[in-house]
Amino acid sequence: SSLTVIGNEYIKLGFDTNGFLSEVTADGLTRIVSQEFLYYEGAKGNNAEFLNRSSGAYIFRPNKNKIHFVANQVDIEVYRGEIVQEVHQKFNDWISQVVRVYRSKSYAEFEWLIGPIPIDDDVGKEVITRFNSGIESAGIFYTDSNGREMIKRQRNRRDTWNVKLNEEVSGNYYPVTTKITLEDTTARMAILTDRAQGGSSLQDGALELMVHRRLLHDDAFGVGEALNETEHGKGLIARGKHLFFFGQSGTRKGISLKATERIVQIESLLPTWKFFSNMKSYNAEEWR
Amino acid sequence: EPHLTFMRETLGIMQHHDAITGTEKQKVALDYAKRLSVGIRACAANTRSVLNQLSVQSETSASTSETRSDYIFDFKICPLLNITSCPVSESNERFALTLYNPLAHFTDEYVRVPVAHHNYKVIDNKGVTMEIQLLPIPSAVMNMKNRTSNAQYELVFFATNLPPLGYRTYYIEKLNSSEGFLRPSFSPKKT
Repeated sequence: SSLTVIGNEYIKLGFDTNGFLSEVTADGLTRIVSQEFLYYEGAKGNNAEFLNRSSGAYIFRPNKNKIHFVANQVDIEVYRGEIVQEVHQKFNDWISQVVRVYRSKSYAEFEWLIGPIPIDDDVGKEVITRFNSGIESAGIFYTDSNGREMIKRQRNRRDTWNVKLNEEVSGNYYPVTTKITLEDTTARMAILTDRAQGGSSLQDGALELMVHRRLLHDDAFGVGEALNETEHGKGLIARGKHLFFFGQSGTRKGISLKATERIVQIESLLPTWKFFSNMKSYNAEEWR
Repeated sequence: EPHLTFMRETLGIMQHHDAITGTEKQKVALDYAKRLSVGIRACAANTRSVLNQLSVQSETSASTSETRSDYIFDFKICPLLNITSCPVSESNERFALTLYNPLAHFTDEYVRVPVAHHNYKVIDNKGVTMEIQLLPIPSAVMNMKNRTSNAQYELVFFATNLPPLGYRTYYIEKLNSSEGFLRPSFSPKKT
């Protein structure tokens, strides 16, 4: 097949000839699943009145919900070994990612590297990663509450009042501390984050998380400067991980994907502490 | 105690909503990061002395009366592992890696160590040679400005049975290119 496949007996990921993730096989299901990076243009308000604020440290407000793909062709390098298989993707000069599957693990790791976000076009950018699947989620998705229970969210709705959304995108963004999921009667997709991010599901079957932002206008909420972090004069570079789970919804043979997600969530958010000791003066025997 | 107190006070500052949400000015954010970095580094002395006591105790219990107090290891932390950089593992041909498991249950973990060469041996505390894999550090990471590291590869191995609230140590040494030469098991396929 023209797909480049990495994986193990639990999960396999197929990458198409353009270098994008395009298919996932896991838990007895094979589905079309894609992942891509996009960015919203940050709104530049006049901050005169409340409804015309810029996107900034306190506010996420895309400019007329304009969204841009960052690439339509991705260079990939594939590395396969006994312990881990990896696809190194380069989307453009400031976005790259390593997708890896470790032996005997039932999830995939997406390690993204983003920045410095270019602003020579004088446009603030809010970068998201988006996973698209055919799951018929009917506008419903779930985000965690500070790493604990999952809260049900419904697109364009609020539980306790009839909302009229002026911002269809940011009005549907919710805080994701560790996990965002969606499912239908057959399949489930979950993404674990390694830090708090904004997230949403703006189309059925799709999950998006905001991974980095660089904005050029203060949002007049008090900090008095744009969210335009630099380091040595260049935009900040952000690096992080998303853990991707896919499988059958519901519980089979007493095991549910949710339970696996929960264990992995604890282990990935509380990893081992690493201490390195120089062994110049001890050979292996002496060390033991 | 003064190290821990400094860390407690620093984390007290970090409870501010700005520190949690990132709505502070950039200079304040850098100050928060610096305070955390100083606090963590200061407390590395505490973890070092605790780990040395623990390892001496295990040494003492293993060898009856004698205590090998000359075995004081430096147990350094590498705060730049998030950009795949660690002076100890990059510039030493032999080093030990101690993994402390903060969970209340046994756990396993795939460990990634930045190294400068492509031929290493890893043994665990029982002398068992671990299966390893080497992967090139992605070029986008290698090209990051301000990343001063001479690591070229990541050494990956699977650490298992890490005891709850306990630790395991692994001994990692560079092999001469002839010894057990393993051409890194990767074949980049450019697309």
